[in-house]
Amino acid sequence: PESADLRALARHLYESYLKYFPLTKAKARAILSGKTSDNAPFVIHDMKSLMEGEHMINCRQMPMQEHRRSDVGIMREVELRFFHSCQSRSAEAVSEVTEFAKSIPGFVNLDLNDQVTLLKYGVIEVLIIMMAPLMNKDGTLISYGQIFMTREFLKSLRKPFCEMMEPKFEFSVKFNMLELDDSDMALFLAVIILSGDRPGLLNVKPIEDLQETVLHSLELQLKTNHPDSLQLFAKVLQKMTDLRQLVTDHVQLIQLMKETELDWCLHPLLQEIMRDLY
Amino acid sequence: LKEKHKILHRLLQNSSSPVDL
Repeated sequence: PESADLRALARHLYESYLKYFPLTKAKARAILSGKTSDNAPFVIHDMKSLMEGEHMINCRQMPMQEHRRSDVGIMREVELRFFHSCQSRSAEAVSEVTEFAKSIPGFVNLDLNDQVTLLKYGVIEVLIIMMAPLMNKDGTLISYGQIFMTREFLKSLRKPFCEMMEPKFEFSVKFNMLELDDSDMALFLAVIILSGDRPGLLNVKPIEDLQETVLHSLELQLKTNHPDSLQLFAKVLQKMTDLRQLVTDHVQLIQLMKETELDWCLHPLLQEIMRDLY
Repeated sequence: LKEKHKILHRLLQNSSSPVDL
């Protein structure tokens, strides 16, 4: 394709990205560095601040249960409520990623079963990539940037909750060193979604053709946008290998939680995605 | 496959903005 077409594709995907994803990297980095006129985020660093900030996370849907009124019981409930709210937000984010996928030229013309497969296998990878701009080495923004939750607090939760986020921090700190901006991210997300090697795809060729065009667009974009960053295109693509391992580990952890946490019930949309995934 | 993924299928078929879940 001509470079003008590739640039138009990049512009189109960037516009979709801005339309469907409420918290951009530019905004997240402004919040994290204090360079915004908005209020600084509320910091959650322990159980007390989690309870104080709960109303901002909108995680009070689960009623307090009568049989657990001890301090330990209340803390377990606060943790569970927090992870339920994370699930609700994840389900919303899946919906946003779906709209973004549908905006990729040619996606909605693919076999409908293949559209389902691409989303099923791609969406958690996309969500992990989208988490990276919200994170720094010390913590992560949540609730659309209203809250900063510290990495140490997440590590201090009981098992297996404490194991959920640490691998994402390790990945994100390295991924953020590539310094992609929102327009680069939009193309990279489309590349991830259009992976022709997902299990069970019926018609791989049109998916690979679409991905090839987006890859050309990403390569051109990175060369233009980051002229001094050597081999950036290759470095970005290498992250896709790390992502698959992260998703496999994440799904195993969720399965473990389903078995060990009596109060744990997985959001139906997330259940659909994770059932028979890897 | 789409039978086992009813919500994903609905999200894909929905023609407007993100679905309220």
